[in-house]
Formats: sequence, C-alpha cells, structure tokens
Amino acid sequence: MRKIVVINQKGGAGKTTSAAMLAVGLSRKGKKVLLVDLDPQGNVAVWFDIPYEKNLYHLLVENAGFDECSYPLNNNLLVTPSDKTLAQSEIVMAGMGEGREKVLSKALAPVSNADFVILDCAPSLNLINLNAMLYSTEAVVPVSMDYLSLVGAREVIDNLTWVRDKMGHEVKVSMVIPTFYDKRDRKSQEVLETLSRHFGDKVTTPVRKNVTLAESVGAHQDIFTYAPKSYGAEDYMKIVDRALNG
Amino acid sequence: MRKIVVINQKGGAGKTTSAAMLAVGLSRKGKKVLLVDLDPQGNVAVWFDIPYEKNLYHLLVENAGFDECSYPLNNNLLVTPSDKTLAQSEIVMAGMGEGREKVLSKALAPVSNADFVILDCAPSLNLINLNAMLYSTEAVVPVSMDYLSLVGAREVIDNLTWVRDKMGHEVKVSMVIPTFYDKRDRKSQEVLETLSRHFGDKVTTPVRKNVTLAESVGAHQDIFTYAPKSYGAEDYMKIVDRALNG
Ligand SMILES: Nc1ncnc2c1ncn2[C@@H]1O[C@H](COP(=O)(O)OP(=O)(O)OP(=O)(O)O)[C@@H](O)[C@H]1O
Ligand SMILES: Nc1ncnc2c1ncn2[C@@H]1O[C@H](COP(=O)(O)OP(=O)(O)OP(=O)(O)O)[C@@H](O)[C@H]1O
Ligand SMILES: [Mg+2]
Ligand SMILES: [Mg+2]
Repeated sequence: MRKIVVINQKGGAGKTTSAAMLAVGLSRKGKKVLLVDLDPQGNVAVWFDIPYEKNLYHLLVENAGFDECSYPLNNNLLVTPSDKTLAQSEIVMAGMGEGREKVLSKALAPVSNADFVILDCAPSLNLINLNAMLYSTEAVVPVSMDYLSLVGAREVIDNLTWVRDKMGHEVKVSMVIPTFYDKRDRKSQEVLETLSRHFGDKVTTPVRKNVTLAESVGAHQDIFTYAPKSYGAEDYMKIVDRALNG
Repeated sequence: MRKIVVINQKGGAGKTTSAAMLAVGLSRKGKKVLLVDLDPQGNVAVWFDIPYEKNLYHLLVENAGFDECSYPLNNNLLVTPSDKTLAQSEIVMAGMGEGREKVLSKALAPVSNADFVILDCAPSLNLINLNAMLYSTEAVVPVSMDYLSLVGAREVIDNLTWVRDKMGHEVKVSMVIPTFYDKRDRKSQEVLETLSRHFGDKVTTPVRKNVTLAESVGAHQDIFTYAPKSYGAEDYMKIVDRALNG
C-alpha cells in the first residue's frame, strides 16, 4: 500500500489539484484509492460536491469508524472530507501529550485494502501535517513556477529531513510536480531548471497552466471527465502513469 | 491610523503581493506605513531580502520592544518580519487563557505615528489571524479568479461576521481585490461578475495576471522599482490611490 503525502507550505502551489487528479486518475486505472483532505478549507468536498456528515474531525478525535467518515467518488475511490471542524481537531490534538503526532496513523490503521492512500495537506506548518508525514512513506511536492513556491519546496525538504533525523521516520520524495507551467514565460523555464538541478529525475512532466483545470472545479468534475482532451487531462494522466510505474 | 488586515484563507490568492505593494505604494506617496508579516512562511522578509534578528515572534511572546522587531524598507515604511518561529507563538498563545486573542493588539499598542498598519495573513484559520482581525478596523480581501478563491472570500465574510457578533468587534471590508485577472479567460470574467454582484463598489480595479509581479520577488524588489511601466505597477498604483482616497 503506497501512502503519499502531497505537501508544500506555499499557498496555491497546486496541492489539491495534484492530489485529487492523481487519486481520480489512479482509480480510473483500476487501483483502489483513498483520498484524505487534511485542510479545514475542505476544497475536496467542495470540488466534488460530496454530501457528507462525519468527516476527518470525527475520525481523528471522536473515535468514529473509518466507514462512517469515507464516501465513494467512484467504485475505486473513497474520500475522507474535511471542513472547519478540522481546526478543532488541531486544538484537541495539541492538548494531548504523547501520541499527538500519531493520531492520524492510528485513525487510518484499519485501511488495509487500498493500493494508494493520498493525503492532501493544508498550506501550513501544523500538527496535522506532521501526522501526515509520520503516516506516509512518500511525498509528492507540487511547485508552482515562481520563486516563493521554490522557497516552500525547500522548506518541505527541511521538514522531511527533520522528521527523519528527530523522529526516525523516513519519507522519500517520490515526485516533484511543476505546476502552472507556461513555456512562454522565462520565469517558468528558470524555475523548472532550478527544480531539475535540485531534484533531478524526481521532477515530473510539468502541468501546464490550463484554465480548464480551474473550470473543472466550478463544474464539480475531475479534469478527465470535464475535458478529457485538455492539456490538464493529458499532463495529469502522464503523472498518473508515472506513479503507476514508480 | 488605518489598521488593515489582508486576508483570504485560500492559498495563493495574492495576499502577500497585495499587502506589500499597497504598503510600498502608500509609503512612496509619503504615508508612514508599518507592514507586519503574520505568516510563518515569512515571504515578506524573503521577498525584500531583509536581514533581521528579532521578529514578530519576539514581539508577541518574548516581550521584545517594537523598535527591536521592525526594520525600515524606506524612509516611510517599516516591516515586522516573521519566519518559522511564528509557529511557536501560535502554540504559546493557544496556551494562554484570557487575552490570547489580544496579544497582537497589545504588542502593536506602541505604534501610534503610522498612517497605515497593514497585516499580511497566512492562509489559515488560526489564533494569530483572529488576533489580526481583532486589531484591525478594515479588511482587504484579495481574490484570485477561480472558484476556490471565491469560496475562501466567502469564508472571510463569515469569519468577520462571527468576530462582530461573538466578540463585538467590527471590521469592515474596505476593498476586494480581484487578482490574476485575465480578460481572455471566460472564467476570469465570471468570477469578476460574481464578486461585483456580492461586493459592489468595494471591488477594486482587477490586478492583471502579469509575470513581472512574480519576477519582482526573485529580484527582491517591489514592482514599482522593478518594472514601473508594467501592468502590475499600474494596477497596484490604482489600488494605492483608491486606498488614499478611501
Ligand atoms: N495548471 C493549472 N492551470 C490553471 N489553474 C490551475 C492549475 N492547477 C490548479 N489550478 C487552479 O488554481 C487554484 C489553486 O490550485 P490548488 O487549490 O490545487 O492549490 P493548493 O496548493 O491546493 O492551494 P492551497 O494552498 O489553498 O491548499 C485552484 O483554483 C485550481 O483549480
Ligand atoms: N497578478 C499576478 N500575476 C502574476 N503573478 C502573481 C500575481 N500576483 C501574485 N503573483 C505571484 O503569485 C504567487 C502567489 O502570490 P502571493 O504569494 O502574493 O499569494 P498569497 O495569497 O500571499 O499566498 P499564501 O497563501 O501562500 O500566503 C507569488 O509568487 C506572486 O509573486
Ligand atoms: Mg489545497
Ligand atoms: Mg502570502
């Protein structure tokens, strides 16, 4: 079972889009996938218009069962949504003593028949994201083509190094996804080169800036359904194939 | 003294760019401005390459003096930077009892000779942002031209309403800034119309998608210095003028 944390502290780097399109794409290829939204913004449930009751908050701090807190998007894909109530989980967990960084791992322990568990992180340095890093074995880092997002990616590496050195848990970076790529911008080219210099062959095909990706959200559909021939669908499908062969 | 919180929970909505360009633009027009970075990403200090020692963390929880924690960017503009240490402030403040939402107001009480105090928020729902709302009298909400950023803007309004009803403190929305606007995208037009319907004349001139704004960060300059004739400089200067006359 591959346990993947999708993470970059920088806002708007393309985390939710990458986590969700990876999850949907893998499920369309027959893999069993669980997508967990770790952000109180709750963008995953908003995007796919998921009518839910219990969510990650109940799973983490109210001892709800995993089945009560997960909802099928298709035959191969379950989603555990979040919303504002997740901010309350952070507070409760911060108040626990020992074990506060293992709450998510405990809550997801019953999940055993998935091929992939994908965690979509909030743009913060918080206890829930630490829980996510401790649960996962690999990290996917979306990086938008600007200087500040590179700074965010650098911080992810520092955080993963800290988790390895201070907590003895290894999360390897399996993919760095260049997002909002526009080959006409010299800036896009420069940032892509910088990423390649630091991350070599972990850098995936770039996801081109493509308004259909933003439109698919308002249409409450994944990109493969909304615009199967778009650059957005094409780029993310290549990333799905890479994840399958990785 | 105008106390402005720049806020939108959505990542990458253009908060830091708007807060900083508003601050710099106002200072260039002779106003005395304090810009406070409330985000542990510390993007303001990174952008302007500010060599600092004490920062917002020391001001909030180590009783450092305001003068030790603020640095001049020009004759009219002081910056109080942040970095990872700010995450520690959040933890300390959460542990305080009564008064935990007033720590920032107390820390900024000595600031009296500024014309504008501008607070750049992190993309989160946290105690520091609540402190920011309680200190401020007006809110500026950058909204990028996509559905999820509209959802974030909606949440800002809900949060401000909660602060008014539950805590008796009024923060009026003085400007809603459309960001990453591209008139060739139907999506940009739709989101702009939606904003106008909800916020009427509080909606400012849109800030057009303009790669020079992203480049100015890597060049460690504000847009007026980096590219004075660019759309980025033009759009933000109109917003500065509007703030001056507002
Ligand atoms: N390649 C792309 N081209 C155009 N729009 C995109 C692209 N990728 C994502 N978007 C849109 O940009 C916005 C930001 O992307 P997204 O929400 O995935 O980033 P994020 O890192 O999850 O943000 P946050 O930090 O708020 O969690 C969304 O509205 C999304 O639909
Ligand atoms: N109008 C624009 N055109 C092009 N690039 C822009 C524009 N406005 C901002 N940017 C760039 O987009 C990125 C995101 O903007 P910014 O950092 O201001 O957003 P933010 O809301 O502060 O993000 P966060 O949620 O991480 O705090 C930055 O690299 C910035 O330089
Ligand atoms: Mg997201
Ligand atoms: Mg910012």
